[in-house]
Amino acid sequence: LLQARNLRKTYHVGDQVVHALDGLDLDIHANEYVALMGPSGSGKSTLMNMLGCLDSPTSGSYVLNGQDVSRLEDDALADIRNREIGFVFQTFNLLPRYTAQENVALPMIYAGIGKADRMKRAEEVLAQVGLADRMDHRPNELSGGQRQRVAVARALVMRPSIILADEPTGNLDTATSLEVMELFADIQKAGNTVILVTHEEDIAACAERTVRLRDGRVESDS
Amino acid sequence: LLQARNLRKTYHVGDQVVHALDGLDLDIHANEYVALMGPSGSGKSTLMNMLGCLDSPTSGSYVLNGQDVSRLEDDALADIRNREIGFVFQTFNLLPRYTAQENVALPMIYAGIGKADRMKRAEEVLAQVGLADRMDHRPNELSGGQRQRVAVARALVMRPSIILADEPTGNLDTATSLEVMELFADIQKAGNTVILVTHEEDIAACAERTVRLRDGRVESDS
Ligand SMILES: Nc1ncnc2c1ncn2[C@@H]1O[C@H](COP(=O)(O)OP(=O)(O)OP(=O)(O)O)[C@@H](O)[C@H]1O
Ligand SMILES: Nc1ncnc2c1ncn2[C@@H]1O[C@H](COP(=O)(O)OP(=O)(O)OP(=O)(O)O)[C@@H](O)[C@H]1O
Ligand SMILES: [Mg+2]
Ligand SMILES: [Mg+2]
Repeated sequence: LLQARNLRKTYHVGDQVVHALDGLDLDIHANEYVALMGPSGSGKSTLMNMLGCLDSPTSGSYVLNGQDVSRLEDDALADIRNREIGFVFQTFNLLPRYTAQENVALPMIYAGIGKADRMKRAEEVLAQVGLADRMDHRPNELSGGQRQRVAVARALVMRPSIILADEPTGNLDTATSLEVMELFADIQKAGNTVILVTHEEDIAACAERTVRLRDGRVESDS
Repeated sequence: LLQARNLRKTYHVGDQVVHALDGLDLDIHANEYVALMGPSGSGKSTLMNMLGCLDSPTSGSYVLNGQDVSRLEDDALADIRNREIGFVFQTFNLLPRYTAQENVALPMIYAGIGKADRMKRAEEVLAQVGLADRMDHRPNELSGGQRQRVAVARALVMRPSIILADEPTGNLDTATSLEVMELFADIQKAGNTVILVTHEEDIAACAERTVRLRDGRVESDS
């Protein structure tokens, strides 16, 4: 389903050259549940942005569902991002002037879903992450863990076939983390693919396979 | 050192009333190392903002070092915040247009420290969190865990007597978390007070005392 070959991502900061991804190969099949681990700065978020079609590599190839992503037009890419992929950002990326419900409803506007249906579906998903009583709060009126759960809800709202979650439980207590992990387990049971970045071994243990990165490459895979 | 009595913080969102703090009492003595835990939304960050003089309660009192904080002038409060307290925010709060080094140097400008000394001290603290090679990167050129460590470094740079750290290891792998926890242990050994919010039991175990919140009050304290 997802095939990355010799991915490189190189940044230049002043005279410094940073190899965020340094020749990375990875295959992920449909309906797999993969945990992605590795030290801070090892390239996990950079890789997730490639897999989620949010960024393109300096070199190397990425084939998604048989299509070479670098060959796709902007419209086709935007369509894939909106309908096929649900992305939970490490820093949430919520819109500050909109409520939790409006933030979660956002992907459905692009898909042309009517307002009443959007609000109803957003409410449903927010209830699944325990935030039924916070729907009208804006991000600055929410706790850190509540914002994180709004980000999770927004990623799930279009029922995408691929979930890319970058440290989705980093700000959650154990009980709430387990609720979120239950959701991801249900998503996989429904036939979808889940890739989640975590630095907690307990969370990684919920996945079937753990890929570990170091210095922009795959160090181990089991 | 820190004495909170019957703290209340009430928010109004539309018709909804939220009791973020609901009559909270807490005493913390000089040189203590306290872990603050509790479910997402239980009031930890709200309490930390009170203790750090960043926000004032709806009612109740907070006495810091013998002074009633609600009686202090803005200047006196700003002075305490800058010299006495180091705050690590749950969402980092770095300035996006400044480098890691400039962000860490910021508290020293207020204190009137000269530029060469500021840059040298900022470099020293960034090295302590393993970011010597990322000093010239801006926040959007850093990984999530690197930003978190810049936030930690900024809190330590003025060698404050009270460290308030709101989930300082949430985005860090185990090895890097231990490095940061070592720093906090050193700070306490130097005679200072450390209060840290975490949802990880292993991290809380590094403290001498764990205060657990639920629904805006102290549920247990050991
Ligand atoms: N400005 C605000 N307006 C309305 N409600 C708020 C506001 N700020 C916080 N809250 C609410 O107050 C409660 C406590 O928030 P707080 O940020 O202290 O929780 P927390 O314990 O730090 O949670 P987390 O572990 O998720 O970071 C939450 O339920 C939150 O929705
Ligand atoms: N825009 C950029 N410019 C320069 N360097 C960058 C940029 N973005 C990321 N980097 C560097 O690339 C490396 C990989 O970053 P990435 O965000 O993928 O790490 P990560 O594995 O997600 O780390 P963490 O666990 O801390 O979130 C880091 O060392 C970072 O400093
Ligand atoms: Mg990351
Ligand atoms: Mg919080």
